[in-house]
Amino acid sequence: PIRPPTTATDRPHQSPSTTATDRPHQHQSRLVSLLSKRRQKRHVRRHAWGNMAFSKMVLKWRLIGEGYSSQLTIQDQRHIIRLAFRMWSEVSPLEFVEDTLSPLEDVDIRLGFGTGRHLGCNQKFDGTGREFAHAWFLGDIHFDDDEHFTAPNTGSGISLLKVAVHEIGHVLGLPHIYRTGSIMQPSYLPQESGFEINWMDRKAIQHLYGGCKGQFNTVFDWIRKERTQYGEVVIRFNTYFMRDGWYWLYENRTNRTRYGDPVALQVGWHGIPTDGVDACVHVWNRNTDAVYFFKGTQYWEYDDGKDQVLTVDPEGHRYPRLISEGFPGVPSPIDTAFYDRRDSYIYFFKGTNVYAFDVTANSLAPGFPRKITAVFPAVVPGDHPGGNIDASYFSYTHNAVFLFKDAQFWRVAAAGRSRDRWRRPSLPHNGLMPHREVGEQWFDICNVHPSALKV
Amino acid sequence: EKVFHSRDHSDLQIPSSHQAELITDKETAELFLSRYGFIRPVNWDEVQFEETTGISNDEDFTGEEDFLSGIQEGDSSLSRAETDDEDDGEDEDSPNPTESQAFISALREFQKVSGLSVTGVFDDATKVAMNKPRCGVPDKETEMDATDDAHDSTNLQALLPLLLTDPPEPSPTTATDR
Repeated sequence: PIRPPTTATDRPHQSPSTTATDRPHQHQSRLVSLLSKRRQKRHVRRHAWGNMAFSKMVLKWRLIGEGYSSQLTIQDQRHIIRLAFRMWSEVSPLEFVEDTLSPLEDVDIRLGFGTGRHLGCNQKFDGTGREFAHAWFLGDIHFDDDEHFTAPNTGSGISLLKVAVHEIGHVLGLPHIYRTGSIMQPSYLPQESGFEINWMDRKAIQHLYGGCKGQFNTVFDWIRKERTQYGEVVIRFNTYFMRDGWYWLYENRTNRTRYGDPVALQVGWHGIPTDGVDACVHVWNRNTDAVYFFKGTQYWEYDDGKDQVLTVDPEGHRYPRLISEGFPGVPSPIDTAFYDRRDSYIYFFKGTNVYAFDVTANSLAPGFPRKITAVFPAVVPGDHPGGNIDASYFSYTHNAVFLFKDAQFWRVAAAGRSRDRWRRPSLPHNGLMPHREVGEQWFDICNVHPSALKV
Repeated sequence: EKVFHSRDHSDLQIPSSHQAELITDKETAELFLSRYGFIRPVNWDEVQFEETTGISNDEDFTGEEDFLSGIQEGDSSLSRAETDDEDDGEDEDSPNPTESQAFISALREFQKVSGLSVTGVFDDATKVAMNKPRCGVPDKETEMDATDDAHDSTNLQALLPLLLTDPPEPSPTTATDR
């Protein structure tokens, strides 16, 4: 296919496209020219699977107008393809945005349906059966419209979602992978319900584009009391990571975020600021079971039962309230905060200081504020976040407190008869263990393009 | 319009003219193996062109595809590099000795990666596997491609161990609805 030259700058390993007008007339040189051009084309086709195909992280895509399928509504086609891109975005640092306006040469990934000789492509489709799609290293994806493509969970046929995820994988640089469960297997396997990108395919794409990194506004375990059918009260918790205006539920047992996350804050949390919060604190002891969201100089209490913020607190104060009123002595805005059930203190962090707030006495604990380095000393000298903590989190899964800053975290050494102290009795109280990368313990927490956030 | 009657279009009737050609015999199997990279294409650097090659004159030149396929048919007598043939000791069901070694080793490679028994014989199981719906991107980067840009093949080599090892700890995936 003769395409306008795309700039080589944003695509490594790309050779210039060729044009048909430069064919010679003399027979012998024509042979050589055809073969060299053939080889050039093959060089273009000669992909380098296994390499990152794009050097930028936000990629534009378009389902081209002359390439709509005749079997699904245009809306369905775009929805399915948008979902396919989102699935890759949920497990990689890449973000995708549909672009229906820019000149075609500025669109990174162009998709289209066709049959037989199609869309100027030099690889003909073979009709129904066998080959159902192909992808070109420069970002073109063609689907054989003679195939019976179907939307997810609708009847037999070939799942357009699965095929689209596979071909997008190629365009991003993945080769065929012969591994059970891999979406990059060459042959189509009828879609089991709820197909998702598995662990190894995630690592394969991250091997090309890197893992997902970024700061978090807050991380917390949401505790719920539920009653079983036998009337027993059961305590359940879920882990949430929040960043700016969106959040993920993190499934600790399966080492991944919930499929389909991130989601816009207002979808799941009603009444809190839609552009993000500074902290979430769950004060849970014999007398109190209250969840607070902090943002700027204000805070809200969340009503678990009604799944929305409270408008008035038990004493009749209207929410949102000023932090300085509800938590005297605590400055605002804060960087983050967490509640420590061992001493019933809320630890508020701001800059290089930490403010322990005694919820029982409703005042700062004696001797506070103090330096974070004093309250949470480094176990390894020099290995300490210093200040401006992004998030602090007590994890019920790990039974430990974590301080997050940028893409790293520090675990607070456990107190009492813990493994930490058994191994190293000399550990300082609340000492910070050496830092690790967030991505080493909480996997694949990836952004999607704002346009892909469901509101 | 493709004719159907049921609401979910599951009884869609495909006109026979639109049916893909099935892999039924060794010739079509060889085309399959060549198309998806199991049989190495001719390495043009090794081909010596004399002044007059006796290639059919212009009148027969009908178009790029036919022209090249004409050449490809003639090149079976040309030497082809061996694809790596890891014979893992499977006792062969005596593939036809006259078939080219390249076809047999390509067939074995395809059988191996497809999880079939590696016989080197174009048997029914292989025929079924070849006719499954599949992606049009070649399965194997031919050696010539890889050596052309060592950087690529090195990266792929670097990628492969990662692709073939299990995750550090079992990661049961629960298929929850999105």
